[in-house]
Parts: sequence; structure tokens; C-alpha cells
Amino acid sequence: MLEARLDTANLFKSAVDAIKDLVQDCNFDCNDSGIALQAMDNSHVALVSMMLKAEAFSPFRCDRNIALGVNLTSLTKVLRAAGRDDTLTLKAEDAPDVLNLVFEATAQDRISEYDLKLMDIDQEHLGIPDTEYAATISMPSAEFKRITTDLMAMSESVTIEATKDGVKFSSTGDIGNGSITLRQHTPVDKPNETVEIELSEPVALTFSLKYLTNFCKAQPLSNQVKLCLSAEVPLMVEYGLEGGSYLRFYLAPKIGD
Amino acid sequence: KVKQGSIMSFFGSS
Repeated sequence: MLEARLDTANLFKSAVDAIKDLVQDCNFDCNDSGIALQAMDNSHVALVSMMLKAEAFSPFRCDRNIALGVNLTSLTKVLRAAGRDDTLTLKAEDAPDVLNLVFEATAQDRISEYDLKLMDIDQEHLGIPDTEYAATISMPSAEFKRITTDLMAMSESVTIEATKDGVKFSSTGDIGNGSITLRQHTPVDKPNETVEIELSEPVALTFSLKYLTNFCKAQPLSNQVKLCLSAEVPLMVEYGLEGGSYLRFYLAPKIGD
Repeated sequence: KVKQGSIMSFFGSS
């Protein structure tokens, strides 16, 4: 059986909130290392990969592999009933029909309990190759959100170009064009505002802004976001969580004919 | 003219 308790429901609420508009039905794959999720969006352009490691929970218990087939719209409805600071416990039997969720507000001695019906989801699992990326950009997640939102007003695509001078986001549309350039920036007193560019070779790729703005719904999960780029492979956008847990998005590039 | 790629052409089934 699965039993996994989070000190605050916040993490799980925000993670589900971040992916629910991109993927609808997906399996939460539980085993002794934690709870993982991999799902593609309907048009097979983007892939979500989430890992909540066992260490993120206390306690965490899962003796065998359990796949929880969940409709994320339904899960969102249930999670809306959880206070951000409630403790959240997920429980399921070995071959479950339901996922049991318990929210506890310890200060108020209030306990709420929900059973969410599960479904059988036959999902294709993709192998994500280990990639040495040509460029890895770490930047404030709020800044990335602002850039994607601002450029969305200009065009439906953005070209991300990483060079030794910095990273440039540029868009060209019917009304004109725009660009934002960020240079490496490491303020000692404000680590959350760090912009770091690790570059093995210059790279430029074009992506759909519709997907990138969608990924930015994960912004509340982490102050920093990591963009990993290599020529002709999907972009990886990573929101790192405590203890090595993560929420990653992969986005296929736009390719010239 | 640019075309949107598919994630499945990069990541194979495992």
C-alpha cells in the first residue's frame, strides 16, 4: 500500500495546478523511491516529467509499484478543499479503485477526508535520453514568466539564443519585433535573482510561446528555473524542488522546412 | 516556414 504525508499541502496543490492545463489523465507511478509522473500533452509537442522523491514526504511508505490513474481536473477539485498549510496524506491500497486524501489543519483540529475514483490509463512511457546540453541557463522563475508573457503579445514563437554574451529571447510578429537579453548576474545578497549561463557552445532554437507560458504556471514552486538547450533537441525547463524532487517540462522545437 | 516538431520524434518509447 501507499502512504505518503506532506507537511504542507502547498507543494502538491501547486504541482498539480502547474500541469493540469497541459495534461488531463495521467498515472502517478508510486514505488519505494517516490511518486513519479510522465505525460505528454494531447498534441504530442510537450512532455511533463515530475518526480516527488520519498524524502519529500514524512513518512513515506510504498511496498510495491502502484499506478494511480488520475483525472487531474477531478484531483484539482478535491485539492481545492485542502488549505495550503494543511498536512496532506495520500493513501492507496495495492490494487486501488480510489486514492484517499486526508487534509489536516492541526491548529483547528479539523480533518477532512476524500476518496477520488481512479481510472485505468494505458499510457505510453517515453525514454528521455541523458543529454549534455550546449547551454544551461538558470534564472528567476518570475523573470522567465514575464519574458514569455511580454513576448506572447508580439508573436506565437520565441527564439532563444544563448551565446557567451548572454541569453536573448526574441520574437517577430505582425506588429513588429521585440527582444529581451539577460546577461550573467550573480548578486551576492539576492541569490534568487541570479542569472547563470553555462555554455559549451552557442545555440539558438525556436519554440511555441503558448507552451512556454503554460510551463510558467509552475512558477510558485521555485524561485529559480533552469532552461537547458541543445541544437535540434527538445528544450528542458526545470523547476527544482527541495531534496532533488523536480517538475520538468520538455518542449519540441520548431523546425525550418 | 517553420514547423512544430513532435516530442515523439525525439524521445522513443521505453
